[in-house]
Amino acid sequence: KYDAFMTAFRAINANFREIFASLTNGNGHLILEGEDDPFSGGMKFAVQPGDKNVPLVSSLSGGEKSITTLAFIFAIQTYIPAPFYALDEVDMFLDGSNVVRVASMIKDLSKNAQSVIVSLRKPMIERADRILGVTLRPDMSTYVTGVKNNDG
Amino acid sequence: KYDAFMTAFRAINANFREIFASLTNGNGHLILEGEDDPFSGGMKFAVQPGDKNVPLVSSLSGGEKSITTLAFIFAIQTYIPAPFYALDEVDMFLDGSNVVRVASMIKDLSKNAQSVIVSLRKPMIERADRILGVTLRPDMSTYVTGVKNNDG
Amino acid sequence: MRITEIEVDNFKSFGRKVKIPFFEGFTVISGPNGSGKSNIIDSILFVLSLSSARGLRAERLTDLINVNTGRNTAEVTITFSDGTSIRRRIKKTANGYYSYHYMNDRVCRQGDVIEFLTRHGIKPEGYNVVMQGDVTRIMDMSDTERRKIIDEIA
Amino acid sequence: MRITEIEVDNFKSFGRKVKIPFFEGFTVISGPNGSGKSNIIDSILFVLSLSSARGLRAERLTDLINVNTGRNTAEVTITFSDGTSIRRRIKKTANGYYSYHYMNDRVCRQGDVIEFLTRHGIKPEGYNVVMQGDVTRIMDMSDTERRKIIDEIA
Ligand SMILES: Nc1ncnc2c1ncn2[C@@H]1O[C@H](COP(=O)(O)OP(=O)(O)OP(=O)(O)O)[C@@H](O)[C@H]1O
Ligand SMILES: Nc1ncnc2c1ncn2[C@@H]1O[C@H](COP(=O)(O)OP(=O)(O)OP(=O)(O)O)[C@@H](O)[C@H]1O
Ligand SMILES: [Mg+2]
Ligand SMILES: [Mg+2]
Repeated sequence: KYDAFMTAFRAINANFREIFASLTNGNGHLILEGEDDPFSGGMKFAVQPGDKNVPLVSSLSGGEKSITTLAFIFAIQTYIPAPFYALDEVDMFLDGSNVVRVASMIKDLSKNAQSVIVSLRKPMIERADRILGVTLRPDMSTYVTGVKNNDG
Repeated sequence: KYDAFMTAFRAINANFREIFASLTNGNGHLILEGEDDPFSGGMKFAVQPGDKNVPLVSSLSGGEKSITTLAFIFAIQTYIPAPFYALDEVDMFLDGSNVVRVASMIKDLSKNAQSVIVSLRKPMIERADRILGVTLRPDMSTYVTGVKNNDG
Repeated sequence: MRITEIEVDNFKSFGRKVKIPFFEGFTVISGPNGSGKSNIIDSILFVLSLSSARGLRAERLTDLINVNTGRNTAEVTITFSDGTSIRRRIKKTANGYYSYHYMNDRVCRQGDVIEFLTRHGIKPEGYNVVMQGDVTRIMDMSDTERRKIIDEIA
Repeated sequence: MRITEIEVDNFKSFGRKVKIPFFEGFTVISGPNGSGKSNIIDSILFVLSLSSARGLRAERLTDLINVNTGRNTAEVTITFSDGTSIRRRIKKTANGYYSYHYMNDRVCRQGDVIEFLTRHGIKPEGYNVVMQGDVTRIMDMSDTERRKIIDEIA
C-alpha cells in the first residue's frame, strides 16, 4: 500500500515539477508532510511562480493558486491518461497571458487525446481546433449552434 | 431582536428584488425558512433568472449563481451605504453581457460613492472612469503604473 | 478511442432533443451564462454513470428531467469511435424512478457500462473530467484531503 | 467622504514604497496575476483594522512584512478627503511584533481608529469590501450561515 502510494506520488510529483515550470517560468513541487509515513500527514504545494520568493502558499494570488492547482491536475492526467478530457471553465482566475499558456498546454495534450473545454475566454477559444456554440432558444431549451473550424 | 432582524430583512429583500430584476430581466427574492421564527431556519434564494423555470437553486449555472449572489451583496450595500466600496474580481463567472450589466450598476452606485474595482475583464475596465495599472518590477516589487482617464 | 456523438433528450435544459458531434483534438464549448455548457458535461457524466445526482447539481436523479416539457423521461446516448453506443434513461414514477442502461441498444446493467469504461481507461476517480469550481475546491481543501487524492489514484 | 491616497511601504509585495492616488467615482485596478492588486485591498483592510491576519491570507501579522527587502517593518498610510490620515505599522521583534496606530501622525489606539470609521459609516461587518472569492463563499454557504449575515447587519 505504501509502495503503491509512493510510486504514484513520485510520478505525479515529477510531472508536476515539469508542468509547473513550463506554465510559470518558476519552480514547484509537492511535499508530503509525513515524510516517513505519508498517511500520517497531508500533501501540500511548495511553489515559486515566476521564481518569486513566496512566504506562504496562502499568500499567493488567486491566479497563482489556480495555476498551481491546474498544474497538479495536469500532472495527474498525464500519469493516468484517458481517451478524453473535459475541463469546465478552469481558466476563470487567469490573466490573458496565463490563459494563453494553459491553452497551449491543452493543445499539446490534445494531440493524442480528445479535449472538450468549456471556456468564456478569448485566448482559449482562439487556440481551439473548433468551437461548439451553445445558446438558449426562446422556449428556454438549449441549442448547440454548430461548429466553427478554427484555423488559428 | 426579532424586530431589528425583520426590518433589515425586509429592506434588503426589497433591494434584492429590484437589483435582481434589473441585472437579469427575471424575478427573485429572499426566503426565510423559519417563517414564524426566522432564527429557527436559514435564508435562501428563490430566483428565476431571465424568467426561466428553475427546478432547484443548486441547478443554476455558475454565472447565474454569481449574479444572484452579487445582487444580494448589492442589496446589502444599498441598505447600509458606506463612503467607499472595494470589489475584488466579482465578475469572474460572468459572460461578457453580464459583465456589462454589473459594470453599469457599479457606475450608477459610483455617482454618490467611491468605487475601487479589481478586474481583468474588458467590459468592466472600459466602463470605469479611470484605470490604475498594477505590475511587478524586475525585483518582484509592486509598481502602480499610473492612472489612465477613461472617456468611455 | 474517442467520443463521436452525444444525443441529449429532455435532460436538464435540453427540452428538445439535440445531437452534438464530437471531434478529435481540441474543442471549445462556449456561449452565454445559463445556456447549457456545463449541462453537456453533466450529460456525459450521467450516461457513463461517473457521478451521483449531487455531483450533477441535483438532489435526486429525477431533478435531471427537464421541468418545462411535462415529459417524465430524460435520455442521453453517447457513441464512441469503436462503434459502441451507450444510452441511459431516467423515468419518473409515482414513488421514485427507474434508471435504464443500454449498450448498443440492448438493455444492460450499470456494471456492464463501468466495465466497458474501465477497459478503455475511464474511471470515476480519474481527473479526466474537471467540473466548474473543482479548481477552487482542490485549492481550498485541507492538506490531508489533497493527499487522499493520491491515495485513490494509487 | 472618500479616500484620497494610500501609501504602502514594505507591506506584502510592496518592497518599495508606493503612493497610490484615489479618486471619486469608478476606478478599476487591473494587471497581471500576482502583481499586487488584491494586496492593495489588503493594505486598506490592514490600515483600518477591518480584518484579522487570516482574512489577509496570512497566518500572523508578521507575514505581512515583505520577505525580500530584509526590513523588519511594514507600514500603510491612508488619507481621507476630510484631511484625516491614519497610519499603521507592524514591527517584527524577537518574540513577536508590535502594532502601532497613528491618527494625523500622533500615536493612537486601535479603538480610536475604529471609532473614527464607525462615525463615517465604515464597519467590519458591512459588505463594502468584497474580497476575491467572497462571491463563491456566499454562494456555497449553508442557508443558516447566510441568514446570520442578516443577523449581523441588524
Ligand atoms: N431539470 C431542468 N429543467 C430545466 N432547466 C434546467 C434543469 N436543470 C438545470 N436547468 C437549467 O440549466 C441552466 C444551467 O445550465 P448550465 O449550468 O449548463 O449553464 P452554463 O452554460 O454552464 O452557464 P455558465 O457559463 O454560467 O456556467 C440553469 O438555468 C438551470 O435552471
Ligand atoms: N510578505 C510578502 N513578501 C513578499 N511577497 C508577498 C508577501 N505576501 C504576499 N506576497 C506576494 O504577493 C503576490 C500576490 O499578490 P496579489 O494577491 O495582490 O496578486 P493579484 O494582483 O491580486 O493577482 P490575481 O489577479 O492572480 O488575483 C504573491 O505572489 C505573493 O507571494
Ligand atoms: Mg457552467
Ligand atoms: Mg487577486
